[in-house]
Amino acid sequence: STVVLLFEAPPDFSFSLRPGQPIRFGQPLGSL
Amino acid sequence: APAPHFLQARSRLLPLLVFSGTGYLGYDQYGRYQDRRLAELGIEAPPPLASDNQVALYRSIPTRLVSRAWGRLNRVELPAWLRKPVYRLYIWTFGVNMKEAEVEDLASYRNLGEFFRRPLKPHTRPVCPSSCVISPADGRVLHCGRVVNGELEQVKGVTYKLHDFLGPITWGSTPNTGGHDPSLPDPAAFEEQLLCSPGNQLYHCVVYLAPGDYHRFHSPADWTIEHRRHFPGPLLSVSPSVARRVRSLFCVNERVALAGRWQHGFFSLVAVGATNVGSIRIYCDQELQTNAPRYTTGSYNDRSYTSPLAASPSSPLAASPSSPLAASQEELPGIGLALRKGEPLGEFNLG
Repeated sequence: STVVLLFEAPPDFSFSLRPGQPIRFGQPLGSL
Repeated sequence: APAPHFLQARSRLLPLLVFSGTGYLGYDQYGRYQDRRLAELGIEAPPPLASDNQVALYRSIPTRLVSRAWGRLNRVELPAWLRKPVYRLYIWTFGVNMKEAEVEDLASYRNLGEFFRRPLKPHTRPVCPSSCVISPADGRVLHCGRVVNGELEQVKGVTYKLHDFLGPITWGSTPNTGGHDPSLPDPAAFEEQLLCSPGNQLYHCVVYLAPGDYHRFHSPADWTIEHRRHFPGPLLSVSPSVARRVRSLFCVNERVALAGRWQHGFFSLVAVGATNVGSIRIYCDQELQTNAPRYTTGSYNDRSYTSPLAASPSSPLAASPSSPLAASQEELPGIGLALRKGEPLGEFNLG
Protein backbone atom coordinates (compact mmCIF):
# COMPACT_ATOMS: atom_id res chain seq x y z
CA SER A 1 0.00 0.00 0.00
CA THR A 2 1.06 3.54 -0.67
CA VAL A 3 0.14 7.02 0.48
CA VAL A 4 0.64 9.90 -1.95
CA LEU A 5 0.60 13.47 -0.69
CA LEU A 6 0.00 16.29 -3.12
CA PHE A 7 0.00 19.85 -1.91
CA GLU A 8 0.40 23.44 -2.87
CA ALA A 9 3.14 25.45 -1.19
CA PRO A 10 5.24 28.54 -1.79
CA PRO A 11 8.22 28.03 -4.09
CA ASP A 12 10.67 28.12 -1.20
CA PHE A 13 9.32 24.86 0.22
CA SER A 14 11.99 22.17 0.28
CA PHE A 15 11.84 18.49 1.14
CA SER A 16 14.20 17.16 3.77
CA LEU A 17 14.00 13.64 2.34
CA ARG A 18 15.60 11.56 -0.34
CA PRO A 19 14.07 8.62 -2.25
CA GLY A 20 14.60 5.26 -0.58
CA GLN A 21 14.79 6.76 2.87
CA PRO A 22 12.79 5.01 5.62
CA ILE A 23 10.36 7.35 7.35
CA ARG A 24 8.07 7.18 10.35
CA PHE A 25 4.72 8.79 10.91
CA GLY A 26 5.19 12.23 12.50
CA GLN A 27 8.61 12.98 10.99
CA PRO A 28 8.89 16.22 9.02
CA LEU A 29 8.69 16.02 5.25
CA GLY A 30 10.11 19.43 4.57
CA SER A 31 10.14 23.05 5.54
CA LEU A 32 9.40 26.54 4.32
CA ALA B 1 15.14 -52.74 -13.52
CA PRO B 2 14.01 -49.53 -15.26
CA ALA B 3 13.39 -46.53 -13.00
CA PRO B 4 9.78 -45.67 -12.23
CA HIS B 5 8.06 -43.36 -14.71
CA PHE B 6 7.93 -40.30 -12.40
CA LEU B 7 11.67 -40.58 -11.72
CA GLN B 8 12.41 -40.65 -15.44
CA ALA B 9 10.27 -37.54 -15.97
CA ARG B 10 11.99 -35.77 -13.08
CA SER B 11 15.45 -36.61 -14.43
CA ARG B 12 14.47 -34.99 -17.76
CA LEU B 13 12.94 -31.93 -16.10
CA LEU B 14 15.86 -31.21 -13.78
CA PRO B 15 18.46 -30.22 -16.43
CA LEU B 16 15.84 -28.03 -18.11
CA LEU B 17 15.16 -26.18 -14.86
CA VAL B 18 18.88 -25.85 -14.10
CA PHE B 19 19.67 -24.47 -17.57
CA SER B 20 16.75 -22.05 -17.68
CA GLY B 21 17.45 -20.87 -14.11
CA THR B 22 21.14 -20.37 -14.83
CA GLY B 23 20.30 -18.56 -18.04
CA TYR B 24 17.93 -16.19 -16.26
CA LEU B 25 20.47 -15.47 -13.50
CA GLY B 26 23.14 -14.81 -16.12
CA TYR B 27 20.84 -12.44 -18.01
CA ASP B 28 19.92 -10.64 -14.76
CA GLN B 29 23.57 -10.29 -13.74
CA TYR B 30 24.47 -8.98 -17.19
CA GLY B 31 21.76 -6.31 -16.85
CA ARG B 32 23.13 -5.28 -13.44
CA TYR B 33 26.66 -5.20 -14.85
CA GLN B 34 25.49 -2.89 -17.66
CA ASP B 35 23.78 -0.60 -15.13
CA ARG B 36 26.98 -0.43 -13.06
CA ARG B 37 29.03 0.40 -16.16
CA LEU B 38 26.65 3.19 -17.09
CA ALA B 39 26.69 4.50 -13.52
CA GLU B 40 30.51 4.54 -13.58
CA LEU B 41 30.35 6.59 -16.76
CA GLY B 42 27.95 9.00 -15.09
CA ILE B 43 25.00 7.95 -17.28
CA GLU B 44 21.76 7.33 -15.46
CA ALA B 45 20.21 4.14 -16.81
CA PRO B 46 16.51 4.49 -17.64
CA PRO B 47 14.26 2.22 -15.55
CA PRO B 48 13.36 -0.97 -17.43
CA LEU B 49 9.67 -0.35 -18.05
CA ALA B 50 7.33 -3.24 -18.69
CA SER B 51 5.86 -3.37 -22.19
CA ASP B 52 2.14 -2.76 -22.80
CA ASN B 53 1.63 -6.47 -23.38
CA GLN B 54 3.35 -7.35 -20.11
CA VAL B 55 1.20 -4.82 -18.23
CA ALA B 56 -1.95 -6.11 -19.96
CA LEU B 57 -1.00 -9.66 -18.99
CA TYR B 58 -0.46 -8.58 -15.37
CA ARG B 59 -3.77 -6.68 -15.35
CA SER B 60 -5.56 -9.77 -16.63
CA ILE B 61 -4.85 -11.51 -13.32
CA PRO B 62 -8.02 -11.22 -11.21
CA THR B 63 -6.23 -9.30 -8.45
CA ARG B 64 -9.44 -7.94 -6.91
CA LEU B 65 -10.84 -11.46 -6.57
CA VAL B 66 -7.56 -12.72 -5.12
CA SER B 67 -7.47 -9.78 -2.73
CA ARG B 68 -11.02 -10.34 -1.51
CA ALA B 69 -10.35 -14.06 -1.00
CA TRP B 70 -7.19 -13.13 0.94
CA GLY B 71 -9.18 -10.70 3.07
CA ARG B 72 -11.87 -13.28 3.77
CA LEU B 73 -9.21 -15.79 4.81
CA ASN B 74 -7.65 -13.26 7.15
CA ARG B 75 -10.93 -12.50 8.86
CA VAL B 76 -11.24 -16.12 10.01
CA GLU B 77 -10.66 -16.33 13.75
CA LEU B 78 -7.58 -18.39 14.47
CA PRO B 79 -7.63 -20.97 17.25
CA ALA B 80 -5.69 -19.73 20.28
CA TRP B 81 -2.95 -22.37 19.91
CA LEU B 82 -2.24 -21.30 16.32
CA ARG B 83 -2.06 -17.54 16.87
CA LYS B 84 1.42 -17.20 18.31
CA PRO B 85 3.19 -19.41 15.71
CA VAL B 86 1.40 -17.64 12.81
CA TYR B 87 2.09 -14.11 14.08
CA ARG B 88 5.67 -14.98 15.05
CA LEU B 89 6.29 -16.20 11.52
CA TYR B 90 4.85 -12.93 10.18
CA ILE B 91 6.96 -10.89 12.63
CA TRP B 92 10.09 -12.80 11.67
CA THR B 93 9.39 -12.55 7.92
CA PHE B 94 8.58 -8.84 7.79
CA GLY B 95 10.56 -7.51 10.75
CA VAL B 96 7.66 -6.25 12.84
CA ASN B 97 8.59 -4.40 16.03
CA MET B 98 6.01 -5.62 18.52
CA LYS B 99 7.42 -3.47 21.33
CA GLU B 100 5.75 -0.50 19.64
CA ALA B 101 2.34 -2.17 19.44
CA GLU B 102 -0.34 -1.07 21.86
CA VAL B 103 -1.13 -4.75 22.56
CA GLU B 104 2.00 -6.88 22.72
CA ASP B 105 0.21 -10.10 23.63
CA LEU B 106 0.02 -12.00 20.35
CA ALA B 107 -2.73 -14.31 21.57
CA SER B 108 -5.15 -11.41 21.90
CA TYR B 109 -5.27 -10.79 18.12
CA ARG B 110 -8.10 -12.93 16.79
CA ASN B 111 -6.84 -13.09 13.21
CA LEU B 112 -4.07 -11.84 10.94
CA GLY B 113 -6.24 -8.96 9.72
CA GLU B 114 -6.58 -7.64 13.26
CA PHE B 115 -2.86 -8.08 13.84
CA PHE B 116 -2.09 -6.26 10.59
CA ARG B 117 -3.98 -3.10 11.59
CA ARG B 118 -2.63 -3.07 15.15
CA PRO B 119 -2.42 0.37 16.76
CA LEU B 120 0.78 1.70 18.29
CA LYS B 121 1.39 2.73 21.89
CA PRO B 122 0.62 6.39 22.50
CA HIS B 123 3.63 8.71 22.03
CA THR B 124 5.59 6.05 20.10
CA ARG B 125 5.62 8.41 17.14
CA PRO B 126 6.17 12.00 18.24
CA VAL B 127 4.71 14.49 15.80
CA CYS B 128 7.19 17.18 14.74
CA PRO B 129 5.76 20.42 16.14
CA SER B 130 7.73 22.79 13.94
CA SER B 131 7.14 21.29 10.49
CA CYS B 132 3.98 22.29 8.62
CA VAL B 133 3.75 18.90 6.90
CA ILE B 134 4.71 15.53 8.36
CA SER B 135 4.78 11.95 7.16
CA PRO B 136 1.27 10.45 7.42
CA ALA B 137 2.55 6.89 7.80
CA ASP B 138 5.48 4.61 8.47
CA GLY B 139 7.22 3.44 5.33
CA ARG B 140 9.80 4.30 2.75
CA VAL B 141 9.94 7.38 0.54
CA LEU B 142 9.60 6.27 -3.07
CA HIS B 143 9.81 9.75 -4.47
CA CYS B 144 9.28 13.39 -3.56
CA GLY B 145 9.57 16.64 -5.40
CA ARG B 146 7.77 19.17 -7.51
CA VAL B 147 4.96 18.42 -9.94
CA VAL B 148 6.25 19.46 -13.36
CA ASN B 149 3.90 20.08 -16.32
CA GLY B 150 1.08 18.22 -14.62
CA GLU B 151 3.14 15.06 -14.18
CA LEU B 152 4.20 13.28 -11.01
CA GLU B 153 6.89 10.66 -10.53
CA GLN B 154 6.09 7.37 -8.79
CA VAL B 155 9.81 6.57 -8.81
CA LYS B 156 12.66 8.42 -10.48
CA GLY B 157 12.02 8.55 -14.22
CA VAL B 158 8.58 6.88 -14.18
CA THR B 159 5.82 9.45 -14.44
CA TYR B 160 2.05 9.62 -14.44
CA LYS B 161 -0.45 12.34 -15.19
CA LEU B 162 -2.03 14.34 -12.42
CA HIS B 163 -5.37 14.40 -14.24
CA ASP B 164 -5.44 10.60 -14.50
CA PHE B 165 -4.56 10.31 -10.84
CA LEU B 166 -7.09 12.75 -9.35
CA GLY B 167 -9.76 12.82 -12.06
CA PRO B 168 -11.52 16.01 -13.11
CA ILE B 169 -11.85 18.82 -10.59
CA THR B 170 -15.51 18.81 -9.67
CA TRP B 171 -15.25 19.60 -5.98
CA GLY B 172 -16.88 22.84 -5.12
CA SER B 173 -19.66 22.03 -7.60
CA THR B 174 -22.25 19.24 -7.80
CA PRO B 175 -20.85 15.92 -6.59
CA ASN B 176 -20.45 13.39 -9.38
CA THR B 177 -21.14 9.70 -8.97
CA GLY B 178 -19.81 7.03 -11.26
CA GLY B 179 -18.60 9.60 -13.69
CA HIS B 180 -16.26 9.35 -16.62
CA ASP B 181 -14.45 12.33 -18.01
CA PRO B 182 -14.10 12.16 -21.76
CA SER B 183 -12.06 15.34 -22.05
CA LEU B 184 -8.35 15.23 -21.36
CA PRO B 185 -7.12 18.71 -20.52
CA ASP B 186 -3.64 20.02 -21.01
CA PRO B 187 -1.58 18.59 -18.09
CA ALA B 188 0.01 21.93 -17.23
CA ALA B 189 -3.37 23.70 -17.36
CA PHE B 190 -4.84 21.09 -15.04
CA GLU B 191 -2.04 21.73 -12.55
CA GLU B 192 -2.77 25.46 -12.74
CA GLN B 193 -6.44 24.80 -11.97
CA LEU B 194 -5.50 23.16 -8.68
CA LEU B 195 -3.37 26.06 -7.46
CA CYS B 196 -5.06 28.67 -5.32
CA SER B 197 -2.32 31.31 -5.20
CA PRO B 198 -0.28 32.55 -8.15
CA GLY B 199 3.40 31.80 -7.69
CA ASN B 200 2.80 28.70 -5.59
CA GLN B 201 3.97 25.26 -6.71
CA LEU B 202 2.54 21.75 -6.43
CA TYR B 203 4.66 19.24 -4.50
CA HIS B 204 4.19 15.54 -4.00
CA CYS B 205 5.58 12.77 -1.83
CA VAL B 206 5.07 9.01 -2.20
CA VAL B 207 5.38 6.82 0.90
CA TYR B 208 5.38 3.04 0.42
CA LEU B 209 4.20 0.92 3.34
CA ALA B 210 5.88 -2.49 3.50
CA PRO B 211 3.99 -5.52 4.92
CA GLY B 212 5.61 -5.26 8.37
CA ASP B 213 4.92 -1.54 8.78
CA TYR B 214 2.27 0.11 10.91
CA HIS B 215 -0.64 0.30 8.46
CA ARG B 216 -2.65 3.23 9.76
CA PHE B 217 -2.27 6.71 8.38
CA HIS B 218 -2.70 10.10 10.00
CA SER B 219 -3.35 13.66 8.99
CA PRO B 220 -0.11 15.06 7.54
CA ALA B 221 -0.99 18.70 8.27
CA ASP B 222 -3.62 21.01 9.69
CA TRP B 223 -6.12 20.94 6.85
CA THR B 224 -9.79 20.70 5.94
CA ILE B 225 -11.01 17.81 3.81
CA GLU B 226 -13.67 18.94 1.39
CA HIS B 227 -14.04 16.02 -0.93
CA ARG B 228 -13.51 12.28 -1.18
CA ARG B 229 -13.18 10.43 -4.47
CA HIS B 230 -13.05 6.64 -4.59
CA PHE B 231 -11.57 5.05 -7.71
CA PRO B 232 -12.37 1.33 -7.87
CA GLY B 233 -9.77 -0.57 -9.85
CA PRO B 234 -7.45 -3.53 -10.08
CA LEU B 235 -5.10 -4.19 -7.21
CA LEU B 236 -1.65 -4.61 -8.64
CA SER B 237 1.33 -4.78 -6.34
CA VAL B 238 2.76 -1.36 -5.46
CA SER B 239 6.11 -2.66 -4.23
CA PRO B 240 9.06 -0.53 -5.42
CA SER B 241 10.12 -3.21 -7.91
CA VAL B 242 6.70 -3.05 -9.62
CA ALA B 243 6.46 0.75 -9.33
CA ARG B 244 9.74 0.96 -11.24
CA ARG B 245 8.39 -1.13 -14.11
CA VAL B 246 4.68 -0.25 -14.49
CA ARG B 247 4.02 3.29 -15.66
CA SER B 248 0.95 5.03 -14.19
CA LEU B 249 0.58 2.28 -11.61
CA PHE B 250 -1.06 4.64 -9.13
CA CYS B 251 -3.61 5.73 -11.75
CA VAL B 252 -4.67 2.11 -12.27
CA ASN B 253 -5.00 0.76 -8.75
CA GLU B 254 -7.98 1.17 -6.48
CA ARG B 255 -7.51 4.33 -4.42
CA VAL B 256 -9.21 6.91 -2.26
CA ALA B 257 -8.35 10.55 -2.84
CA LEU B 258 -9.12 13.11 -0.15
CA ALA B 259 -8.92 16.69 -1.34
CA GLY B 260 -9.17 19.93 0.56
CA ARG B 261 -7.28 22.98 1.65
CA TRP B 262 -4.54 23.99 4.03
CA GLN B 263 -2.87 27.26 4.88
CA HIS B 264 -1.07 27.44 1.51
CA GLY B 265 -3.93 26.30 -0.74
CA PHE B 266 -4.72 22.91 -2.25
CA PHE B 267 -3.95 19.77 -0.20
CA SER B 268 -4.63 16.13 -1.01
CA LEU B 269 -3.90 12.71 0.45
CA VAL B 270 -4.40 9.65 -1.73
CA ALA B 271 -4.35 6.13 -0.25
CA VAL B 272 -3.52 3.57 -2.95
CA GLY B 273 -4.47 -0.07 -2.39
CA ALA B 274 -2.47 -3.15 -3.39
CA THR B 275 -3.13 -6.86 -3.89
CA ASN B 276 -2.66 -7.92 -0.28
CA VAL B 277 -3.89 -4.65 1.15
CA GLY B 278 -6.94 -4.01 -0.98
CA SER B 279 -9.31 -2.19 1.31
CA ILE B 280 -8.96 1.32 2.65
CA ARG B 281 -10.90 2.71 5.56
CA ILE B 282 -11.33 6.40 6.28
CA TYR B 283 -12.47 6.82 9.88
CA CYS B 284 -14.66 9.85 9.23
CA ASP B 285 -16.39 8.25 6.26
CA GLN B 286 -18.51 5.28 7.22
CA GLU B 287 -20.13 5.25 3.79
CA LEU B 288 -16.90 4.44 1.97
CA GLN B 289 -16.54 0.83 0.86
CA THR B 290 -13.47 -0.22 -1.05
CA ASN B 291 -12.59 -3.49 -2.79
CA ALA B 292 -16.29 -4.28 -3.15
CA PRO B 293 -17.56 -6.28 -6.16
CA ARG B 294 -20.41 -3.84 -6.87
CA TYR B 295 -18.04 -1.17 -8.18
CA THR B 296 -16.77 -1.31 -11.74
CA THR B 297 -13.25 -0.29 -12.56
CA GLY B 298 -12.66 2.87 -14.56
CA SER B 299 -15.27 4.95 -12.76
CA TYR B 300 -15.15 7.01 -9.60
CA ASN B 301 -17.54 7.77 -6.76
CA ASP B 302 -17.57 11.16 -5.14
CA ARG B 303 -18.62 12.37 -1.74
CA SER B 304 -18.62 15.98 -0.68
CA TYR B 305 -17.80 16.77 2.93
CA THR B 306 -18.90 20.37 2.59
CA SER B 307 -22.62 19.78 2.16
CA PRO B 308 -24.75 20.45 5.28
CA LEU B 309 -25.82 16.77 5.24
CA ALA B 310 -22.21 15.63 5.43
CA ALA B 311 -21.56 17.65 8.54
CA SER B 312 -24.73 16.84 10.44
CA PRO B 313 -24.31 14.59 13.50
CA SER B 314 -26.73 12.00 12.05
CA SER B 315 -24.79 11.78 8.81
CA PRO B 316 -22.97 8.58 7.98
CA LEU B 317 -19.91 10.76 7.61
CA ALA B 318 -19.91 11.54 11.30
CA ALA B 319 -17.32 9.50 13.18
CA SER B 320 -18.61 6.21 14.51
CA PRO B 321 -18.17 5.37 18.22
CA SER B 322 -15.45 2.89 17.29
CA SER B 323 -13.58 5.43 15.21
CA PRO B 324 -10.34 6.86 16.59
CA LEU B 325 -11.64 10.20 15.38
CA ALA B 326 -14.78 10.14 17.52
CA ALA B 327 -13.36 12.38 20.21
CA SER B 328 -11.25 14.73 18.17
CA GLN B 329 -12.91 15.27 14.83
CA GLU B 330 -13.98 18.83 14.26
CA GLU B 331 -17.00 19.17 12.01
CA LEU B 332 -17.42 22.51 10.33
CA PRO B 333 -20.84 22.68 8.64
CA GLY B 334 -20.53 23.82 5.05
CA ILE B 335 -16.75 23.93 5.18
CA GLY B 336 -15.59 20.33 5.52
CA LEU B 337 -13.82 18.13 8.00
CA ALA B 338 -11.06 19.92 9.84
CA LEU B 339 -8.15 17.74 10.88
CA ARG B 340 -5.15 18.62 12.94
CA LYS B 341 -1.64 17.40 12.17
CA GLY B 342 -1.13 13.84 13.41
CA GLU B 343 -4.79 13.00 14.00
CA PRO B 344 -5.80 9.44 12.98
CA LEU B 345 -7.29 9.49 9.50
CA GLY B 346 -7.59 5.93 8.21
CA GLU B 347 -6.09 2.49 7.77
CA PHE B 348 -5.29 -0.18 5.22
CA ASN B 349 -6.70 -3.65 5.67
CA LEU B 350 -5.77 -7.07 4.36
CA GLY B 351 -7.92 -7.99 1.37
